[in-house]
Amino acid sequence: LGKIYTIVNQKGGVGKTTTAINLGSYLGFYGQRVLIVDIDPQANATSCLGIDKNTIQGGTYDVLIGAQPILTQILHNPRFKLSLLPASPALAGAEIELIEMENRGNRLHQVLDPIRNRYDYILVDCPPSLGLLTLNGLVAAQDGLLIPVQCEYLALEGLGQLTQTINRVKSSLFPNLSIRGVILTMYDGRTNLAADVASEVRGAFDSLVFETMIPRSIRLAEAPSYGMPISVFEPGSSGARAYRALAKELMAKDNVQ
Amino acid sequence: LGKIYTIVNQKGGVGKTTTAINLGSYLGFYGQRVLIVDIDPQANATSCLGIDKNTIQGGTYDVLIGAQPILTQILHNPRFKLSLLPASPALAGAEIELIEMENRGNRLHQVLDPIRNRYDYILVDCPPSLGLLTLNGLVAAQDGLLIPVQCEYLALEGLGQLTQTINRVKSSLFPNLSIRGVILTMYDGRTNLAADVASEVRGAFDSLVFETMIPRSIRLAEAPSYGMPISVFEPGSSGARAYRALAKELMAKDNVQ
Ligand SMILES: Nc1ncnc2c1ncn2[C@@H]1O[C@H](COP(=O)(O)OP(=O)(O)OP(=O)(O)O)[C@@H](O)[C@H]1O
Ligand SMILES: Nc1ncnc2c1ncn2[C@@H]1O[C@H](COP(=O)(O)OP(=O)(O)OP(=O)(O)O)[C@@H](O)[C@H]1O
Ligand SMILES: [Mg+2]
Ligand SMILES: [Mg+2]
Repeated sequence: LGKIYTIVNQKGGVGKTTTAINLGSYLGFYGQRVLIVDIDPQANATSCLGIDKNTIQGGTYDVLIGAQPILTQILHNPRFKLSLLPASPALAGAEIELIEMENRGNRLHQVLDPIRNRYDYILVDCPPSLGLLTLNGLVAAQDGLLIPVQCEYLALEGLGQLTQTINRVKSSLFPNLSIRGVILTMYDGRTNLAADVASEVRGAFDSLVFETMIPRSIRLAEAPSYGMPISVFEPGSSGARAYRALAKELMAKDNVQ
Repeated sequence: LGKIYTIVNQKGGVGKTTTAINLGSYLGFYGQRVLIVDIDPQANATSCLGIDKNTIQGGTYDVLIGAQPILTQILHNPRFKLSLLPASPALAGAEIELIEMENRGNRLHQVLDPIRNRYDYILVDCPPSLGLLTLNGLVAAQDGLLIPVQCEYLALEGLGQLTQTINRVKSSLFPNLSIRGVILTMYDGRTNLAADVASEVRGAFDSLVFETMIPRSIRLAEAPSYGMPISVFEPGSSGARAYRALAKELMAKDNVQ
């Protein structure tokens, strides 16, 4: 069965989308069948893969409200070695619509479960909030959460609120919810701040923190404007090497050859 | 009458809170009476000013749902030369509660209007989403919106969605809603990316873009861990000089001496 990991952190701009796209494409690079699920109304994962979100007719929105079967909405990109369930701006209206639906927190889980055997990895990219879309991401995370933490103070501070939310979901909708790992991002070795935050996070989350740290690398910020993951845009950059190492580390932890 | 500006951008991590705190404290430095209103459940503006969000009993949440009068919840900090209506994690529940209330988009406007004459500037810090809390921020923005844009591609890309939301609010709840200005943040002169994004933003928003650009400056990222605005933490840094210049530029545009 394919692993379903949700990438979540309500703090904005910590590298959720960058991690989904680049970890995903390197897992594909290593022969894994990968699906990226974009549940953020900003649709950044969609545009990072070169797709204009305003051209998406159905996508995650139609799938969540049950208007379209998921397999009809998935886009395949052999060049990037991954598939994508794209988001569109219509997804912004989904929060209000989902509120009135049965199983409003379970919708994503219900549509992903039947297709788990078609992929080795399903990565879900969440918006920077703890609303109903992120709740769907938490409940769908069969194999756990990947939590990117930018090596800065406000991102560190937000982890308490995230942990509280995770515990609330565990005691209600999804008792098996777990943290698969914490990823330190935008690490800038020249500053004490990054080192201090990294050691605080390792102190709090211990062996859950991946060995691989993602350095601050301008190429990672440039790649989205070309609509490519770093593995295609600039495979020799420090950012690419880090995400490649992260993919290897995750596969090793999952006993995947 | 005091000016009410809301600082908004649904893209995460673009410098909304950093702008609210530091622009606010320099406006205070120049003798203006300043109130910061934190409507983000992350309560980052609150913690950047040295207040533990978990100790806040009432704050913005109680004021929005009408449980407490606003003046009883405002904290004053003479050292930072500003006042704060603090947020607390309880605010995360406000979105669901507000949905069932009358005037759910107008609540913040209704509580701020009566106290406008007590301040020269009221700055509202929004969460990274376009939900009901941000909607309250948009409707409360009597003198317009301040839009921080990080000089990176994904932040640029999100401006289309923000403009659409602004136009939707203009045609329904608040016809006088306007953009007061766009602030370029985390500008790193050594990269083409920043220069390209800056020129795209100036091309799209023209004279609405403030002359003052905020450079990427590690001191701005360190200040929150000390609970101080940059004006107190490191007034000699490039980040401090930039926010000081921004405060001057805004006052000049507002014909404030
Ligand atoms: N390691 C890195 N080095 C340099 N820039 C990075 C890195 N990771 C991400 N970025 C850039 O930082 C910005 C924020 O990253 P990203 O959009 O992936 O974060 P996010 O958590 O998905 O944001 P949001 O909360 O808005 O969804 C983007 O412009 C991205 O290109
Ligand atoms: N000019 C700057 N130079 C360096 N770091 C900065 C700058 N502005 C903000 N930062 C840092 O970048 C991170 C994001 O900034 P901030 O939290 O203010 O953005 P935000 O838009 O309020 O985020 P959110 O969307 O989560 O509310 C923080 O760690 C902050 O300290
Ligand atoms: Mg994102
Ligand atoms: Mg903020």
